[in-house]
Amino acid sequence: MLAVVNHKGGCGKTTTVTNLGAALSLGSEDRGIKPRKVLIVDLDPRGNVATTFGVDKNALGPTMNGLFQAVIDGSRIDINPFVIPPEQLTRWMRKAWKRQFPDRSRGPPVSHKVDSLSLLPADLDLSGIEIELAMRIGREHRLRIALEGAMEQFDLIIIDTPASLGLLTVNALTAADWLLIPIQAEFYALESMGQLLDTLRKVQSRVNPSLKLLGISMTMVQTGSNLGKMVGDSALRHFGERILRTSIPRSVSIAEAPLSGGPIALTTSPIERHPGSLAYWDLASDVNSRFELA
Amino acid sequence: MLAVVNHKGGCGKTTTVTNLGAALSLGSEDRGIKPRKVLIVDLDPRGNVATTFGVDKNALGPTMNGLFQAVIDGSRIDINPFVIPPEQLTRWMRKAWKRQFPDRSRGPPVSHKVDSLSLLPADLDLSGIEIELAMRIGREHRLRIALEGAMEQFDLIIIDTPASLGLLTVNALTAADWLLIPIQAEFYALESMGQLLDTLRKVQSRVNPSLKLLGISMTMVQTGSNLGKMVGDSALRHFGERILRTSIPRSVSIAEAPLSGGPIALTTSPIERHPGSLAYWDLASDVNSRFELA
Ligand SMILES: Nc1ncnc2c1ncn2[C@@H]1O[C@H](COP(=O)(O)OP(=O)(O)OP(=O)(O)O)[C@@H](O)[C@H]1O
Ligand SMILES: Nc1ncnc2c1ncn2[C@@H]1O[C@H](COP(=O)(O)OP(=O)(O)OP(=O)(O)O)[C@@H](O)[C@H]1O
Ligand SMILES: [Mg+2]
Ligand SMILES: [Mg+2]
Repeated sequence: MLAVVNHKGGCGKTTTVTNLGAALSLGSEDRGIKPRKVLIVDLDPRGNVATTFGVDKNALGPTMNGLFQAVIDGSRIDINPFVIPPEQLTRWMRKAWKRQFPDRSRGPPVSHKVDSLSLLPADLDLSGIEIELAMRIGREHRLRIALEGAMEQFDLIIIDTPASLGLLTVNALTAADWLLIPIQAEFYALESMGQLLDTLRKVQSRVNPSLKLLGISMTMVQTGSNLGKMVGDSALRHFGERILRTSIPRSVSIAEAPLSGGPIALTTSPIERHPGSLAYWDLASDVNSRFELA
Repeated sequence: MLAVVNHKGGCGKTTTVTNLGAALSLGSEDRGIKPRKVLIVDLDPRGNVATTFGVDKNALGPTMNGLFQAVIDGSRIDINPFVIPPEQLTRWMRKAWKRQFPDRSRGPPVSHKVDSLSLLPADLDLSGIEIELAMRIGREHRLRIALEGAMEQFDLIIIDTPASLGLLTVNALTAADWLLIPIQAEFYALESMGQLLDTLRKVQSRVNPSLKLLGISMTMVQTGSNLGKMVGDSALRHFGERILRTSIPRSVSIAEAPLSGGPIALTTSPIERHPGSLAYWDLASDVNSRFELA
């Protein structure tokens, strides 16, 4: 289970989660990535993961909030009523594609689908959970208990988190085995890393000793900008080895991909002409090999 | 008192607060903006406002957290021990400038200073406040009580908030008279506006009837991108009149300005050749005239 965390807003957490989820579920023979059954869990009350795949949140059934409530006495629960399976996610994706390209007679390409990617979407009420959980014993463990059943059904679970180090994010860190930190190559980026690493140490020593840092991913790197270079060099000095080899360039097509109902790794083929998709597939290879080394 | 709020991370809240704070405190005869005594209050535990002005957070005295604690029995408190005055803020700015340009013999330009801008900086412990306040009666009013004394010393107070709609942000909305919402011209931007407007309505009907929406500011607008145009058009349909005339372009120099110890409105003159600074001074004129109309 992988948690993608950074309390700096807008650094690319959701974009990283959706692209890694898509690439690691699809797999790629050339890159030695075997296909996996992947579940994305969205713990951000704003629910941007669902939007990335064209899901209309008003049409959702029982949601994440219900899942947290259900884990009252610590009993295992069945998460299936809360999960959007691959066939349904594919329907939403193809609908979004048709909305974006209304005058194309041929319909979305056959490849515009997911075979083994499911989504446990967020919902608005999640933001009330933090206050509600605050006073309960074992409050950090709710998500871990809720997802126990899911570990048997999926090969990989990836968790998106809100821009904060509150109880929702701590729940994700308590449930996860690995942590990935996206850092935007911008001015404020390194400043709050101290707080994040503090939280990581506290979670490791108090509630989840097996949590390990998978790595740090540099995102929105603008080539040729002194700022990008300065933040990149400084991050290298602080984190060295822990920085994943692939850095993600700033590219409008990465930001635009969700318009047609999916992350760029799915909507565009990873070739030289599409640096955004290529970068996320390279990142997926890095992550895949770090998983296999462990 | 003006609160700058949007729970979408990375949409330009801190950049808007620091640039408006600088421009409205400096004033401009050509633009009909009279100088004001401005206090910026940073409610985001990551404390990016301090960094923008080159302040070393480890060197700070008693902080915001202490202020919240002090307001236990509702008595008025003196905020001065918690505030960095203009002379001190200027010293930090000039130090950051010297760090950025070590080989310039002449030192920072005379204009690299603030005369009437003060800062009440955030601190790490603020994130614990939300849990602590959760169970107290009148928990939304802490900041308003804490800042009562400040209203007499300053002409304008601008509050930066974290990327969430939790109790810290609700405290800002309860204390403020005006709300400014920056929206990044990107895919996820409009999605969570419903939640934000819901929170605004709840705060207006339950704890602060005098809170008014000053306007919506489009930030990081990339000219020539379909995404930018699509989000811009959609925002215009939803919000019409409430969108401020000036939109802020995406520009690396806006992101880089804090390297030399200040927001772009202070570090660069607002002329055609510097579109980032020009845009923030235009925004300050818009905001100034909306204040005066009320
Ligand atoms: N490499 C990139 N190049 C250009 N734009 C990008 C890139 N990665 C992400 N974006 C855009 O930047 C914005 C922020 O990214 P994203 O929403 O993934 O960050 P986040 O950390 O999840 O934000 P939040 O803190 O709000 O959850 C989005 O509009 C996204 O489309
Ligand atoms: N107009 C712009 N053009 C280019 N970069 C910008 C612009 N405005 C802000 N930025 C950069 O984008 C990033 C996000 O901006 P900022 O930190 O002000 O947003 P925020 O809403 O305060 O984020 P958070 O949610 O983390 O508090 C920063 O690195 C900033 O330097
Ligand atoms: Mg996100
Ligand atoms: Mg900010």
